[in-house]
Amino acid sequence: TFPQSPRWKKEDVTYRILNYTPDMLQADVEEAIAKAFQLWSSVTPLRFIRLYSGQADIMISFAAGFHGDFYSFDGPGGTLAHAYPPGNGIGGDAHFDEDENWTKFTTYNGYNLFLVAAHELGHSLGLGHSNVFGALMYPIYMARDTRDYKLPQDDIDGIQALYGPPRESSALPTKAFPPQEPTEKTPAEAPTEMSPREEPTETTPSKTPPRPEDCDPHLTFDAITTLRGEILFFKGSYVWRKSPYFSGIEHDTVSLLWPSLAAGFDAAYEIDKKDQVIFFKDNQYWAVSGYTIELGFPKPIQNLGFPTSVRKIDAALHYQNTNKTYFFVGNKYWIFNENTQSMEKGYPRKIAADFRGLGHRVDAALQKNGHFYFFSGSNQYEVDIKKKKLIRVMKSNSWFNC
Amino acid sequence: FPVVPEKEKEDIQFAKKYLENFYDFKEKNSPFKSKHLNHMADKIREMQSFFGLEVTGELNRKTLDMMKQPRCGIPDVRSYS
Repeated sequence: TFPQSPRWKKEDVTYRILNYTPDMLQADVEEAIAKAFQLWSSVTPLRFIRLYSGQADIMISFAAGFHGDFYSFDGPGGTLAHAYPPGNGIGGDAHFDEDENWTKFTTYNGYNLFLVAAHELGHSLGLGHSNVFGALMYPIYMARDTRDYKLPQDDIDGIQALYGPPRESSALPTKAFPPQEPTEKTPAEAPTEMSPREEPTETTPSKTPPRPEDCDPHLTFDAITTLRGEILFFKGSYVWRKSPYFSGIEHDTVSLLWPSLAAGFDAAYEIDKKDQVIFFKDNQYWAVSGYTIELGFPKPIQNLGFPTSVRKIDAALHYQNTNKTYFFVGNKYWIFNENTQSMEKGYPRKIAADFRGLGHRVDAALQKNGHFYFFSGSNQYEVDIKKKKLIRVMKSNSWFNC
Repeated sequence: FPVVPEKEKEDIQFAKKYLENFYDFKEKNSPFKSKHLNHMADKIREMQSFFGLEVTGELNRKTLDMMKQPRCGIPDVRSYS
């Protein structure tokens, strides 16, 4: 909470939406904010009533740069919004940075207004930031699916420490104060048609298998890529990172590095000139730079020139000497020319025809120091691409100093 | 992730601003440079501890990348006024 734990000393708290963002339909802005309020009213005795004029407890507005409260916004990215703890005047007010791209749904090139509003309204009700990763009051934006979003337990504990649990009878915000434009149906009314409030239940994460041991002789990989000098090995939600600067292998998860990407990649490769890594999953691909997902992704793999019969790819590697990328699907492979952004003519070709010793499906591929490494099951084939010669066969996890 | 080399100075400036905004870091005109650096390292430690990063007091890559995530404009420490 904030210093002295300020909170509203009443259960009926009013709010007013002063202006709108051009990024979204007005009705979508109103719905996102009403849904955000509902998150908090469903776990406290609080009721939120929308006003259409005059001074409300929580005044909600969109503004860019300097907007009169000495906490100027900073353009796209960075600070997305802020809100003030309960109190008179500016107390409780929530401001959203208009330089952001506000969206109704979670996308990769915008910020979900419902998610950010729910967080800021937590401040408007008196909550400070939480350092519990995944909590709504965690200060960093995390894109997530909001279709059946449930308030995390940490946030429920926090808000109930200020206001207590909901009263049985008043669990739902039901009323709207006059004055009210007669023609508009207020969202505060809308929830009365809701089914009775469900108890927030802990969602049990689907069981993810434990991470295989580094030196498990049967270890296989879904995808492998370099990234700024490191080599990243992917299997399901797990990532093994081998750095040229540190001995030993670092273990991460895909969600830790790229929270908004689904784990289980099919292929990955790095274009180091662009500081980009391209991930493939099913018939889509993403470009990331460090932790940031580039705007405009995911894109369908057909954009690269694959026929529609190709629904996913098995492996990919980028050869920066020629600025060409090799894609492996089943027993065939394509070469994509990064300069012309198109597939080379005469492809696909049979893998076995050009890479002797490789007659089977490739799970993952890596280019390092001018050599190609093909991972198939628990075996790895090192090929000198200039001489087109198979140099040796190793275990897939030979990079882990087993 | 490893840094793309030529951005060091810019990063330090960015980190200072971040710590001012969210961790009550105040640039002090202390004549003792080392004291000033200690003060900043303290604030970095505070931020690393909040986010569960390895607490080193150093502006390493992970710390900087965390600072660059889009976020709420309210400070993370209680000194909010």
